[in-house]
Amino acid sequence: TISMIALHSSGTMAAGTSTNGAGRKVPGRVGDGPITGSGSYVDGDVGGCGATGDGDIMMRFLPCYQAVENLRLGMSPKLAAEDAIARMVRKYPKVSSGIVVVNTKGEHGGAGSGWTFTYAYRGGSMNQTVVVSVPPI
Amino acid sequence: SPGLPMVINTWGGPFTIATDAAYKSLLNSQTSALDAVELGCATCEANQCDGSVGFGGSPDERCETTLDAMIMDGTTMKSGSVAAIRRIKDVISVARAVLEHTTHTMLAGDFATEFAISNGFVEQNLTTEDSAKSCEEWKASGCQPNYRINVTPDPGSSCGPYTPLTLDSSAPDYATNLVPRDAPEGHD
Repeated sequence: TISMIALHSSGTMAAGTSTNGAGRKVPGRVGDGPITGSGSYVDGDVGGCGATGDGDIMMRFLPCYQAVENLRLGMSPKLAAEDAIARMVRKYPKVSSGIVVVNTKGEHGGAGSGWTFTYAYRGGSMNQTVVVSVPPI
Repeated sequence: SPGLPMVINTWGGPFTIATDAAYKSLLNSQTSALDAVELGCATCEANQCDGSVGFGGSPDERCETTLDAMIMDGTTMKSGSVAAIRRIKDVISVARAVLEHTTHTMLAGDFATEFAISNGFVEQNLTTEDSAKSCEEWKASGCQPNYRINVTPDPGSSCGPYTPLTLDSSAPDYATNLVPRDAPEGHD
């Protein structure tokens, strides 16, 4: 799954997700990818979030909605991500998940569970994309 | 913060091709944030990234690949998405079409395919040689693992077709029965 957030120079933001879902799924199954607030979410006044992981579980918690609301409450992107992941881990300790969170300034953070989650970013005058590795909580 | 414009996405490795494509597009002031997200995700779809995006990945029990995508505008909070769409490759762009050409939020299944075709997208087979082969191997191994529970024959050892077992919601072990048995290491 790719979930992406873009911040335009003007400050406008957008987010999106694309995935082919889970392998061997029951035909008709839909995961978290196309669910607003689960696969990704963005509020241009606050920030955005992208997610990946076990969509059957993640879509029950709307982790990206939660993370953006956490930003609105004043949390840093890293803390906002960790809180959203922790809510899922509390109920599903084995869930494989990962979310990346960015605020309107471009400050970012990530959190994941069940695997080492990575995310990539490029902004400003960076010459190449940087990949960040996030140990599971 | 590296400063604006900026693109950030899940995963590194093969996914950075999408980061780069979206970031470079934003260097052109005529490109919007929505354009950049669409381009970035479309790049991943065309390149199949790690196999979890685009055609030929994650076949279902019938060996068919279906796709999900969503795009959201942070200014209007409007989003468009397609779920379990069949036989269309460019799903993030179809999601953009839902956002721009309907007042709905999500279209699903065969009707999403019809919408895509009516908006100029090409209907095509999403199965590849690799996805067909992996699916046949899965069937040959007794369809293990899979996501079925509370059905007969035993989904822990047999392929379908399955028939549902009756559950008693007042029984003490009801909740236990809803917990996945040895479920696949499933993720989207």
